[in-house]
Amino acid sequence: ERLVVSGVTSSKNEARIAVKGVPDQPGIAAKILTPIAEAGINVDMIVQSSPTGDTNDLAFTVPKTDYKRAMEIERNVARDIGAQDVRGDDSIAKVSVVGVGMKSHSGVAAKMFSTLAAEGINIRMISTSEIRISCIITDKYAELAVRALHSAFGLNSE
Amino acid sequence: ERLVVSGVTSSKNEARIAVKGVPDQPGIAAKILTPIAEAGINVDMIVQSSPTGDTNDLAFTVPKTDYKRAMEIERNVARDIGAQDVRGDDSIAKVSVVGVGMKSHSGVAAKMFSTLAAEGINIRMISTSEIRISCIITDKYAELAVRALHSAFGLNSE
Ligand SMILES: C[C@@H](O)[C@H](N)C(=O)O
Ligand SMILES: C[C@@H](O)[C@H](N)C(=O)O
Repeated sequence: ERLVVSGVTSSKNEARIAVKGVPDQPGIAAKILTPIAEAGINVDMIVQSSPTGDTNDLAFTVPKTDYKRAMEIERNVARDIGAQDVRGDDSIAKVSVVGVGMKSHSGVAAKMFSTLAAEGINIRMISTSEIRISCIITDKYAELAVRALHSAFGLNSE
Repeated sequence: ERLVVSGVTSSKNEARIAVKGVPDQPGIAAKILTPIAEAGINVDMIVQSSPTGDTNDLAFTVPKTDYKRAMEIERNVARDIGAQDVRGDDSIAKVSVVGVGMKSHSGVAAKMFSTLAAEGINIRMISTSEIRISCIITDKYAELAVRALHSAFGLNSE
């Protein structure tokens, strides 16, 4: 599959919420997300990596306008399920490298991560799909990240 | 955007690797992924959720055939970057709910998680995109998960 990185996107209209140290047992992810769905709040990224002992963390992004409401919902959920903490951050940006054939090219991801590193940008969350690799970074670096990724992938940065 | 869940997919040909407790600073994600790319190993899901103190976990999936090689690479990387641990698991399945308009429907994710919970299936990793919500579960539950998701989303489970 020939890889074609067709573009770089960025958006600053999301906020991140992480429910930390939840019991890693069936039903917990549903408890975290169901009240958000019932409140009519859209969710963009949902990310859970790997357990630590018998707990896990689950993070997701919501529109910035729903950040306070979603945090309040999750503080109640955290009490109900015995989570260790709820962390939120509304000064983030999502930068993504988009293209077909991503899935078979770990080289694209490595290059994206190295490019952000070379600019001293810390990657706070990562999620990938067949057509896109997305990184959450601090919002003030969004423009720098997009410029650096454009040039790293040889895209015309008009 | 009207949501159309068009299908459920599952695959058992991947294995998961998690590099735990890495320093949460620029350059680390590149150090973890670059040697995998250089070894010509494809990566499907890359998932990093949120930091714990000043460390983070990064997990990714590779074809089962590359599992041992990738684990060996990451054990060396872990020593080099001072990670706490490298965990691997090659008895996993990825089940996904696929459809357009996913992004604006946290209800789909909540329903997927509840459906797996109702069958007592623990969700070990989560990653989403605009068209798909993917969960890593233990491989022996793959068929049960697909059947349960088919019926929950009203898909003809021929
Ligand atoms: C943990 C890792 O993602 C780190 N934050 C980095 O930017 O590389
Ligand atoms: C942590 C959470 O994802 C849990 N493993 C569940 O299945 O709901």
